[in-house]
Amino acid sequence: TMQVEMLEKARELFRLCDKEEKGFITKLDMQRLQSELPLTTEQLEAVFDSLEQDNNGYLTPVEFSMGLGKFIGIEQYQ
Amino acid sequence: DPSMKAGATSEGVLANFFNSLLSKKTGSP
Repeated sequence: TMQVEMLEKARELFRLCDKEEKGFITKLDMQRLQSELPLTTEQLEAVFDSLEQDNNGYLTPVEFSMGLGKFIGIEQYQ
Repeated sequence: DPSMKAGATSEGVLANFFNSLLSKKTGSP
């Protein structure tokens, strides 16, 4: 159930980034979040690069939730 | 080594990103 909850959360957060509901997030989508989140464009690009696995320019829901999972893992570890 | 520096900061940036998104989500109705 932890994993289901995590996936649900990942999907909701993914939707916040994928405003046009394309099904993926581009670097441009990420850069646009700069107006809503307290992060710089450079930081958002760094987030995109660290979440993206295959360097195809798209961040998929799977890659996104894997990143969130890793983050939650780090949080629990601390 | 710039690549090492990037690795060290990325966790913090990632945490900042997800925390911001999470608080944004909970903040909206």
